[in-house]
Formats: sequence, C-alpha cells, structure tokens
Amino acid sequence: EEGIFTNHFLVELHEQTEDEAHQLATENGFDSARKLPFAKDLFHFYPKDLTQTRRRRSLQLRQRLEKDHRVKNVIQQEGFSRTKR
Amino acid sequence: GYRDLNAIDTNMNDPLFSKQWYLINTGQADGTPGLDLNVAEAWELGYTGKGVTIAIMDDGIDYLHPDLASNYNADASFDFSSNDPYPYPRYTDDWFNSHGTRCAGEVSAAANNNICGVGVAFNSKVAGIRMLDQPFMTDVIEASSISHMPQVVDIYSASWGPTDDGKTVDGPRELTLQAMADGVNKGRGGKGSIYVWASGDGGSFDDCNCDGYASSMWTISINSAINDGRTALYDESCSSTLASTFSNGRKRNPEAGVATTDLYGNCTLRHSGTSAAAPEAAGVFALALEANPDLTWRDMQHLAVLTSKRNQLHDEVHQWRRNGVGLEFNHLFGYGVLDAGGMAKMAKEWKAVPERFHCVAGSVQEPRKVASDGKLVLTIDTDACQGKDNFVRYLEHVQAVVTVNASRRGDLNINLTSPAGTKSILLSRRPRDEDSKVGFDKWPFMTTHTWGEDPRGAWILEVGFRGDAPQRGVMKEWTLMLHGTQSAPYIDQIVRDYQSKLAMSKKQELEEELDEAVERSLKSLLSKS
Repeated sequence: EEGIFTNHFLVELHEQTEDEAHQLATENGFDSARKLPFAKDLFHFYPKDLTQTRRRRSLQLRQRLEKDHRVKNVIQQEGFSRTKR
Repeated sequence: GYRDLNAIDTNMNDPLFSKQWYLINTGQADGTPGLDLNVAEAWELGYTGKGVTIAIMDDGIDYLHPDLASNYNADASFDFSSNDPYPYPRYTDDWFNSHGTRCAGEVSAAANNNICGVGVAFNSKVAGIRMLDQPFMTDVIEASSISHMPQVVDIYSASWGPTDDGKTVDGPRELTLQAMADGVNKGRGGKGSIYVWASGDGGSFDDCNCDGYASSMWTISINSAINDGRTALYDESCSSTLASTFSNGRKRNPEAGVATTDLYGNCTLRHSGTSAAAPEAAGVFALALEANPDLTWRDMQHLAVLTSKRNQLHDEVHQWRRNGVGLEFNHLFGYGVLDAGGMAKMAKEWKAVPERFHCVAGSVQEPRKVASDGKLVLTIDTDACQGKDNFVRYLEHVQAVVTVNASRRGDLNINLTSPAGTKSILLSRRPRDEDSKVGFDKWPFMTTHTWGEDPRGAWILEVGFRGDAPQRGVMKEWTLMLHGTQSAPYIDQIVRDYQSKLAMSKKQELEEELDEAVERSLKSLLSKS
C-alpha cells in the first residue's frame, strides 16, 4: 500500500555532461549515471545493488546530493509493480 | 473477411508454420477457416516488414535464437533496470523470462529457415528492451524504455501493465507520460512513435479503462480472440480498445495456442494471454509501415479503425453496434480483427489525416450525490469549440475526466452517450474492487467508439451502482475532452473497394460537407436579404 523505495535516483543537474554526471554519481556511491534522452539535464543514477528496496527514503544520500552545487533536483524512485500479460 | 483459401499459395518450410493459425487459419485445432490476420495478402504484395524496427519492451530477447538472431537489432536493444547493452533474458528455473522471446518470435521470426515458425513481419528487425525482470518498476526505467532511440525504433510493443487483479487503478507516472508525449510528437522524425499495448488479462473482473497505459490515446490497445472467434475469457473489455488480434487461453487443444520461438533456441505452441495479441498487432503495423513509411501515429489508428474486420468474432456479452457514422464496433473487440492485407493496401495510397485539435467541451464542477438506486445523469451540451481555433468537427478520441468517490468503487458503472446516440461503457462493474477511500481522481476515461462522429450537441454521462448491496457515492466533477480534426479525414482518400468502411465514411463526409456548405450559403443569403 505505502509503496517501496529503490536506490535508483532521478537527478536534475546544472548543465553537466554525461561524464561529469557519471563522476558525480560515483563520488556519491552510485554505480553509474545515464542521461535521459527525452528531457534536458535529467540523469538516471544507478545504485550498485540494483534490486535493493526499502520502506523509507534514503534521506542522508539525498541530502548529500542536494548539497552539491552541480545538482538542481533529486527524486528518489518509488518502486511499483507491473505484471506480464 | 472471407477469402478463397486455395488462392493462398504461401508456403514456408518452417515446421510450426502450419500451426500458426493466426497467420493463415485453415480450420486447424477446431478453428474457423479464414479467421486470421490475412498476412498472406500483405506478403503477396511484397510487404514483410523490411526496414521497420519493433522494440519488445519486456524481459529481454534470446538474441542467440537461430530464428531471431538474423532479425535482432542489437544497437536498439538495452536494459534500463541495470544499464546493460546486452539484455539477454536472465536465467530463472521456472522459465519466467521467456515472455519477451515468445513475443519477439510472433513479430520477427525468420521465414523459410526450417526453424520454429514465421513472424508476422518476418523481415523486420526486432529490438529487446529489458525492463521487466527486476522485482519492481520505477518511473525512470519505464520512461527510459518507452523513449529508447525513437528515431530508430518505429513500434514499441508492450505486453504488460498494472496488475490485472480487478482492483487496481494505475497508469504511467509523470516521467513516462512526458516520454510518451515526446514519442508521439518527435519519434520517427515527427511522425510519432507507435505504441501497441496488450489490453489486460483481468477478464470479466477487470476493466481496461482502469489501466492508464491501455486507455491512453497515444497507445493502440489490442484485445485478443481465440481461433474460433470467441473471447479468450481472460480478456478485459473497455471502450479504449481499438482492435483485436489472436491468442489463446481457453482451449485445451495444445495446437490452439500461439506458436512462436522460446528460450534457448526452443519453439513453443503455448504462448497465450493478451500478451500474444500485442506483438501480432505490432507485426501488422510493421507491414503497413513498410507499405507507407510516412504514416503518422494517428494514421495508423485511422487505418486500424477502417480496415479491421468483424469477421467471425463472437462476444457472448456485448453486441456489435454501429456508431453515429456507421462504423461497427464491439466493446470487447473494438473495431474488429486487424486485416494486414487490407491495412497494407490502404496504407500504400493513404494521405496523412488533417491536423488534430483538442477542445474542452465542458465541465460539471458541482458535487452531486450518486444514489444507491437509479442513476445520476449529467449532461454537457457543447458546440465543440466551433468558431474557435480548436474547433473539433470529426472525432478521434473522447475523454471524460472524472473525479468520483464511492463506498465501493467496484460497484460503480459509468456510461457516456454521444450526441449521435452512441453509448459507451466507460467503466463496468469490478466485483473485486472494494476501495472506499481513493475512488477516481481526475481519471481520464477514454472511448474510441465515437470515432468520426460530429461532437456538437448533448453528451450524457450516467453514473450508477450495480452490485449486491446498496452503495453511495459523490460525483465531484467531470470534464469532457474532445480530440479530432476540423476537416474531414477521409474525403481525400482513394477508395478501391466500394464495400469498404472507407467508402461508407467518405460518402458520409461528402454528404455532410455538402449539407453544411448549403446551410452556410443559405445563412449568408438570409443575412444579406
């Protein structure tokens, strides 16, 4: 009911290249970063453990990202179910 | 939709070809001869999907499979849940990740290589977008998948969705909606990505209008029939379904299933569910795209409406009806079963439909009680924004954006009747949905049933309860959204078959255009005198 949180993050940056985004991601303990083609300055930050989920948001990780001057916005991705038909 | 089967001399040496009744139905496995996708006619015209790329958004494709490898588009394949460019299906000991490989075979299995069967568009390229084998979905994974390489991928096929448990109301989240809008506006060089969706497996307990993917205007929602034209039982019906193809899930006969490729080089006769229907439709659309690469995402929907055939589709529950411009539709099957030959022939000479406009036709904002017996009837009388820039004269999609709460959401029934008298079931009873808190909050119920109609006049929304115990509810608001064209979409099309729906629609448009011209000139004469 309450939904679950993943360690995938959507991060909006100030005019950063994919390499700079990747560096920012690894500095903060993520595995990698990938630019979203359909939006400006939006990146998908991949966690090292892809399948880990949690009940509560990772406030500490998020606050650390938000403090970085290169970061505009941080959205921790909620996990939800989709089923094969 | 009948043709002389002997006239079809399509021979393939693939061992399962004769069991692919959805391609050519000769009555095998107790089927109905002639009830198929009519791909033979399109193939004979030379359309086999060359130059078209279809992405299967699922759990990966066995790209080493000898029947798929030659058509696999590795460059357009990716895994967004783990950032992996080689999205091979992950091993499970219960064969769970075979879904994408089975879907891929229906579209692009190679022909005449003496392996498994043949894809609907056997010369197309198939890409694997692996995004379904992780324990959860996220908005960013979905959005990235549905917008992957939109200048390379022409068609995205999805055989998944929110849980079909008959009590879920869910759809694309913010980023995915943004990605889909981007796809239909900028994909394929501005002609728009084609999104094909399997309508749902919730059967009579569910309603695919509660699935925001299937009921989106930007996706072509596909239902399925079995080889004798009956519903496959698990099919969900709803007013946003545009057309149908074939699957199984009802007959015990092992050969009544969908024959296709399977994991690790295998073949299967048992692919089923509406999952099998979407890739077949994607294959048919690929044949139409080869016939005319300039088709826009809307052209594809118009062609599907005009060339789908009632054929021998039989729905025990919903009658076949005609809408206000004579187009025959069924609540479960949409406008009928896709006809690949008919679609490719019409696509070849098709002229892009006129620009699309959007009109907020009206809104009722005062909360109104929904009593346990009887119906709440709300009317919006509209001129469809006539006289304004966004006037809509010929309908494509209609949305009723509804906010309603109920003591038992599953007992709610919502019907919409157009000025031409076409009645659409926007929401049917969902006996398992006992929600009493969330309700529907600005939920965009969509119908395709009024396709081509003149939207000016009174639209009637009826809200009531159907169930075992008395319920009560509050209808907080509803807004009517009209989407369509200002000028007649078929008036310039070339008619080859004077028995066709196109001929009927074009004739109707000519008559109406003439009437309206006469009316305008009379008015101007009267105003002068």
